[in-house]
Amino acid sequence: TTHSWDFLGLNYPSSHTPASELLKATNYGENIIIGMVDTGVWPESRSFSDQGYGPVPSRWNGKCEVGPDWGSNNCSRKVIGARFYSAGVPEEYFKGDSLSPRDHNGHGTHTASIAAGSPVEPAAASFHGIAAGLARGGAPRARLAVYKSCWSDGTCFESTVLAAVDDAIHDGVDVLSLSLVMSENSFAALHAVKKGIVVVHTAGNNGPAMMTIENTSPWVITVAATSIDRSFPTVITLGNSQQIVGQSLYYQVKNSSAYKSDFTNLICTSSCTPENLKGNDVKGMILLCNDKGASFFTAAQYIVDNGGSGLISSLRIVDDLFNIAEACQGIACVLVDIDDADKICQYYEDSSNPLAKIEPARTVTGNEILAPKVPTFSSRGPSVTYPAILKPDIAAPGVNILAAKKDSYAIISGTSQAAPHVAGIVALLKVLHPDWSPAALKSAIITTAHVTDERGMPILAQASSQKIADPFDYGGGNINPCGAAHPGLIYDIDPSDYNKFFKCPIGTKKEPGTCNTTTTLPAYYLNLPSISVPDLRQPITVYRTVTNVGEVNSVYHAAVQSPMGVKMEVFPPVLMFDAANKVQTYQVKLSPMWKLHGDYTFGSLTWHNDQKAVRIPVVARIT
Amino acid sequence: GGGSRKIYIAYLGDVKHGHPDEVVASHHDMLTTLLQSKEDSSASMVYNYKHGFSGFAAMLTADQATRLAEFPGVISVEPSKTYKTT
Repeated sequence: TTHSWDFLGLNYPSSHTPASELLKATNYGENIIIGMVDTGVWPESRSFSDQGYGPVPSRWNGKCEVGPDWGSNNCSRKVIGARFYSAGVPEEYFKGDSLSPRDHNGHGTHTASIAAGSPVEPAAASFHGIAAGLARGGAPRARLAVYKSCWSDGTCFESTVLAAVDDAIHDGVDVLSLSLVMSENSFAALHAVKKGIVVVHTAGNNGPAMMTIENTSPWVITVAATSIDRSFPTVITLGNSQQIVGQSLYYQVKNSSAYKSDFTNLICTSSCTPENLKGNDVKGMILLCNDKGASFFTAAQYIVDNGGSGLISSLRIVDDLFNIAEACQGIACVLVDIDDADKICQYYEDSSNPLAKIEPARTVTGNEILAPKVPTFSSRGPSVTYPAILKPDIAAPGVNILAAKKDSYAIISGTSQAAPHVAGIVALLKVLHPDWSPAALKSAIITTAHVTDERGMPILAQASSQKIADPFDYGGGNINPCGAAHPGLIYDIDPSDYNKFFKCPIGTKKEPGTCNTTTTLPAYYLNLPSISVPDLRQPITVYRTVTNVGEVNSVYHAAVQSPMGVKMEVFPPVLMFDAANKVQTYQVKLSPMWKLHGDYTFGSLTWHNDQKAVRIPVVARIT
Repeated sequence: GGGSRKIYIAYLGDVKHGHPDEVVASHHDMLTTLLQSKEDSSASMVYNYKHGFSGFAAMLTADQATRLAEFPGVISVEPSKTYKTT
């Protein structure tokens, strides 16, 4: 958060940059209440300072539950409520934890500070000097309500999560952020949405294979991860003076034997399995595992246990440091690409006394770094449960994010980090548009997202190789908070509509045949800001209704980008709005151009005028 | 009733009663009918969901869960799942 919010255009005021208009217009999200269902929070973190905050909003109806390491004074004008859910949780999950809202795991503190952390000055916010900057949440003056439903090792229980959501509805939260994977068809989230609460969920970390996405109910916002324009270059100098640049979170510990300013012995091996490493003396040495990261954690543990000095690991893609800091415990762990690993190993083969030296990582930001990119780990669509609902909805920063962890700061990657970025932005939008429904706010976010970087180049996604990202990677695209504040048109949904599209009432697992199916419609008729047709066999027509929330007298023209193999026709091609006509319905006819059993192809429909472009992704599979 | 017990979640849909206490009482009545004992009902209840939606989490055997699913007003009864942070 020392850079992710700048990357999204939400600059905090400083001596050299003014505050973003959105932050100013929303008074930094003040008085919006964000509920975090997670592992609790560390209230003493500077990210949760309540200095300068006004009274707790009078509509707040929550509690500050106490425990052995949490008193009523641990709630504040920032952390306004805190509950924990231990009933029914097996004893073993309390090991290393406490029966209180306190976060002994660190996950909940990290996510809460991403969504709504108070600003913390650069001198205090870094990982041993790496990624230093002004840390803050997306809605830095929003209030936090903490619902500890997940325990020491990050395990959560459906019974505790449901209790948290039920209480959050009662307490009066505006936004719920859940950085965990839970049941599809979540009735609790639907009830929250019916009460006007926006529910933000992670997409999961099981990418890059298709159909790995989770939390795909149409009423929630499902968030994929993207990278930001920041990297941590780390110079490796070989004994022949050749220099290779990798990525690491390696920092110099004063007076530590782990950091050697001198060269040390280098070993290169193609496999770092426990069997291969067993008995090898690595004391004081740098080990290179040229195995595409297959045994990274094994090797790191071996180096730590046996007094090694460093570990170099080859990877296809080195942008995501996949939480290496914890595994490496201060030793120099560096990721290099396969070509560079081969160069180092060639030097190792050729030299009679191979040596190497690793320098601490630097922090580099700016437009020389290709970003955003969808990382390998981010789960991909389509949804197995709801193939006619496009998921994910949106992508947000979730790679190498520095945020609070207990009393310090840690760099962590995951869709867990992406979801609270969206929750923070929703909090700001709620200030601007207090009467908008969760569906309208989701629409604003999806239709204004970026699908290109600042140069106009398509956003990329990482898998076994890089490719141009598609809606199964990032939904509408990378989140654009300032655009979402003024979307022009919105696609709204009455929550009662969600039940019309399912064979059985939400929450039931009864056999479909036992439910009334007369009102069942394909889910692609739901008025979502996307169209997904997984079984296009003959021409179909879907309808969408848009509400003008921009200039009263507006004219929008359709720009159609048809999915490959699909003829897409929009009628009418022009939408005219005035004071009497704020809502317009249009139709989209999708026709397969060939008879074949095809794969998914992607397109879009954009309604645009001089000021606005309101884009929805379109996905179809000819069958 | 035999068999090992685990946490099941009974989902009853929208909150239909006026006060949360009434919702809780209706859950206990249902569980008491199932277990045929007020004491067993109190001992089995783990959570009452009473604000945003109606339901409860209770320690039940698989057989008890199957019977509970047939009660009027019960939409589903499913074992409580385990999740992980992401």
